[in-house]
Amino acid sequence: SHGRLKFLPSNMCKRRRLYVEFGDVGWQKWVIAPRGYFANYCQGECPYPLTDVLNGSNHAILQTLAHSFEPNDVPLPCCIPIKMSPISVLFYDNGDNVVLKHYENMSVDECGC
Amino acid sequence: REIMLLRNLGLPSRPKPVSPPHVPSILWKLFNQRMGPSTAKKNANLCFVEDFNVPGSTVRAISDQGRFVNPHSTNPTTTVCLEKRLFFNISIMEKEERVTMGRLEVRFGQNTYYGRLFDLRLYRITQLSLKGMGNQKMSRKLLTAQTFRLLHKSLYFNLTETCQSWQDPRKNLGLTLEISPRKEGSLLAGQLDECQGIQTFLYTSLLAVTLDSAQCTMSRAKR
Repeated sequence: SHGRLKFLPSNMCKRRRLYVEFGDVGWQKWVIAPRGYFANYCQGECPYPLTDVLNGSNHAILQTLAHSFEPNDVPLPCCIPIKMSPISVLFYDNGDNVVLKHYENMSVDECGC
Repeated sequence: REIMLLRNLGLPSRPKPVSPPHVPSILWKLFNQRMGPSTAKKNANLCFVEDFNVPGSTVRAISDQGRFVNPHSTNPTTTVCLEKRLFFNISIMEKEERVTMGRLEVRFGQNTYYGRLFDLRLYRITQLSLKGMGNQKMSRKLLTAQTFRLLHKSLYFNLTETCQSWQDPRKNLGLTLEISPRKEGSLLAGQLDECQGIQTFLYTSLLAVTLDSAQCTMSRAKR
């Protein structure tokens, strides 16, 4: 449900699904809810030329251009989260209190170059 | 590495709950409003708690660490049925957090429509007595006094201002809760069942809402 659907080759920069289960990282004894959440991540190439679907920033466009002139000195732009959303976590703290806290930038919604 | 990650999430270390309390229904409700399947996640304002109509990004149900006091130990003629110290450790809050709401819940195990009347007094302790001196050197300030009948299982009290001042740990000396029977015309003083109903007292809990100013920047009102 997050972001637009983009039909990109598999090696291109895009959001990849990653479900983090708190039990898998050993936090299940103090995290009450959720059991896990879609954290997701960004991975892929940002090749020349940057098309719209790759969500290239102005900086990335110029870096791509510079890379085409100096491929050994200037790397291609990298693939990073450009839109993230918060999640709320219900947990026990060290004083046996129940805490409901919201954390910013926990889930990757969109990626870009 | 894990400790570093936890610190980024505002936790000094991995929490190790010893006797985890039940999760209050209000916290489940708030969690489901924010994270439930029908939530419009994109539009959710996670810096405002609509149920209490206050700004806030963190809601805590803080356990009471106070002890019961035998009211007859210091005053054998007292009519007080229940006396309890209340202490809520709010030093767990981070420095950036500002308390926007504090609500004390006094919970009983049952309610009775025809239950008798009680007087409740809640004091804020302003100076503690030395060990062994009893209540004689303890000074306290009356926060609230009310008469109640056990029509509902819970009584609620607004402690927002008190919690705000407790953010200075030197000022957090706790509270005293006293419940005594109200003398009604048909009842004689000294009756054995004067305290009947109060034995169902279960616990007290503090619900605190805080706003992290670094996390929640308030947008300016539109002109």
